[in-house]
Amino acid sequence: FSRRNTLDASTLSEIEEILFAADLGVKTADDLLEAAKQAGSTDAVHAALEARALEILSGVSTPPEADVSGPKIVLIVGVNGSGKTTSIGKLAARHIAAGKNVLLAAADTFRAAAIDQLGIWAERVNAEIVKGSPGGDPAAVAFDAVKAAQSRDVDVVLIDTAGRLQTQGNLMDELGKIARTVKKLVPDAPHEVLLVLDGNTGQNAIRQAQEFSRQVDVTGIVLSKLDGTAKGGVVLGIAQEVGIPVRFVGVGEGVEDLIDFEPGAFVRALFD
Amino acid sequence: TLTRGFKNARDRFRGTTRLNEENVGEALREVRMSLLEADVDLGIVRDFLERVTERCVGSEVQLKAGKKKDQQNVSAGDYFTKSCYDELVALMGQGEDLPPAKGTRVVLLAGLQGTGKTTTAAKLARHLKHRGEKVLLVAADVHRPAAREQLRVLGESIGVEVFSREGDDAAAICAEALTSAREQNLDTVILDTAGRLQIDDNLMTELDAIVTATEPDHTLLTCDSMMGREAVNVAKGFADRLLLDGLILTKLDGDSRGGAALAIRSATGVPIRYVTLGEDTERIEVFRAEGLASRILG
Ligand SMILES: Nc1nc2c(ncn2[C@@H]2O[C@H](COP(=O)(O)OP(=O)(O)OP(=O)(O)O)[C@@H](O)[C@H]2O)c(=O)[nH]1
Ligand SMILES: Nc1nc2c(ncn2[C@@H]2O[C@H](COP(=O)(O)OP(=O)(O)OP(=O)(O)O)[C@@H](O)[C@H]2O)c(=O)[nH]1
Ligand SMILES: [Mg+2]
Ligand SMILES: [Mg+2]
Repeated sequence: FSRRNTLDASTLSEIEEILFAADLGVKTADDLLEAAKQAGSTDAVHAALEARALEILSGVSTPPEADVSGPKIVLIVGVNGSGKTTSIGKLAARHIAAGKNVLLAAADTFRAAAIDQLGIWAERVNAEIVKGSPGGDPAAVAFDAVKAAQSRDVDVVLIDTAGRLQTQGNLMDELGKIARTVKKLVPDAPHEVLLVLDGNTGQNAIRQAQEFSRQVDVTGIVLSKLDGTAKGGVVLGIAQEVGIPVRFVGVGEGVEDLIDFEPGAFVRALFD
Repeated sequence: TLTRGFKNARDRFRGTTRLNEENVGEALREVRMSLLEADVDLGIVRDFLERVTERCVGSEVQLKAGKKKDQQNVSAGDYFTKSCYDELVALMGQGEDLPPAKGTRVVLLAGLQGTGKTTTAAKLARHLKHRGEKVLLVAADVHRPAAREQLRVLGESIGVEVFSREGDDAAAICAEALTSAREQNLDTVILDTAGRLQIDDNLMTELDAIVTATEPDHTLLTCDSMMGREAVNVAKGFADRLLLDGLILTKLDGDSRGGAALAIRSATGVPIRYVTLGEDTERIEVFRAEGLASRILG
């Protein structure tokens, strides 16, 4: 922002442009623009924006997860191409590095070579994998995976699902069915439901978060592809309107490219 | 909901017969909100609002509230709607199917990770095959796990041959595929490439190598219709390195408003050729501006 002592219309308009360009969305941008106005001078604006953004994100930060007895069941969901399968590979690697036994459930029985893709990740990270046949019932694969996990001293089960758009009612229902099916074996399952969200996504991200949460209890977001140039500002809107926190950030295509979400670092990069 | 959209804008003209700065200004505030929520770039929104204002308020608009029922009357709301609509359509241009093949031609698909290249390659192949062409799909993504297998399965489902071999030199694979296609007098070779960031120098260099090795007749950029504002910079990044001759807007079967498409189109001048509307290999259509215009206006 150009250096002046009061916030004139053109400065506010510059700030507004920065907010929209980071995919903040109308409601959240208005909120932050208010915070900027309160700051009173251009020097204080940057700090005011970061503080308000941090406040919004802290509103949904989650306490550290409780330990579960028996395998922890994690369901991974999201729209097509967002990075689910790759994120599972990365998550599995983390758990294995921490000494856990991990089992992957190849419950995307629909897309071409989806099972093969997850199979390669399982080999890469040394995780077990339960596959069904292509075209089979995803809920059945999830069921078999949890059953296998129970009998094999597995600590974490990561369930991969097919990409689906929130406009596809029958596929959204299918997610609910997968969740209910694993509940038959483990009453508290799924212990976590991670929505993988492509960091390049615009305002549609808020609808994605809302609609997926209708079907399954989404506990956190994996914000993928943040190694690209998009800022991922939509997660502020999601925090405000849907109340879901970001847990992890994907920063590349390799097995190590997953970091914990750090709100402070995130808001600094947002207004960089 | 926050966006009350274009319908509300138009409703502001109920019972009025004149368009003036005030009612047009109020209506455009609704439209502005609607466009921003559709991920349209703020600069484009401002230009658009200015142009529509000029059309509606600057000119002598003849609106008569139906005195003679045989007279063609334009209501204020209709005139406003048409102005917004026409301005958007003008901004976007019309789609163009690929021309008929001459000799053995090369179509290159590029784009960010997960935008639908592999699936779209198969859709294009099927579309061209139905037009009577002999098509070869080339699995030139040497990075993603099971990418070759994915294209192989898709090719099999539509009866189109897939050229695929081991190795990590994408350009060499493409060159070899093209040689084979020429020997067989095939019409079109479609290159499926790995997803990449426009800022990844190594991968953009790989793309340059593929271009040098195959001299594509058509280079198409796949753009996910749910992308946000960064879509413009991404497209510019690819446009700087490649001679893009078409955009393909994917996943339009979602409920994203698709405003980024408008930004990409105006920033790069590259025409939107096709849109894809589902995972099935049949779900590709030549782009129509009218459809996207009404969707963006919400
Ligand atoms: N640059 C970058 N690419 C990523 C990241 N996460 C995933 N990808 C890439 O995005 C593409 C899609 O990833 P997938 O894991 O197949 O996505 P998906 O959600 O499982 O896709 P579907 O199952 O088809 O819905 C692949 O090319 C991945 O390598 C990330 O954090 N950064
Ligand atoms: N609903 C819907 N899904 C689509 C469409 N196009 C592609 N997909 C899905 O989006 C996901 C990603 O498609 P891919 O073809 O693998 O994308 P890609 O660009 O080749 O991905 P990378 O090679 O990893 O960069 C898959 O699940 C596809 O089935 C579309 O128009 N509509
Ligand atoms: Mg997947
Ligand atoms: Mg691909």
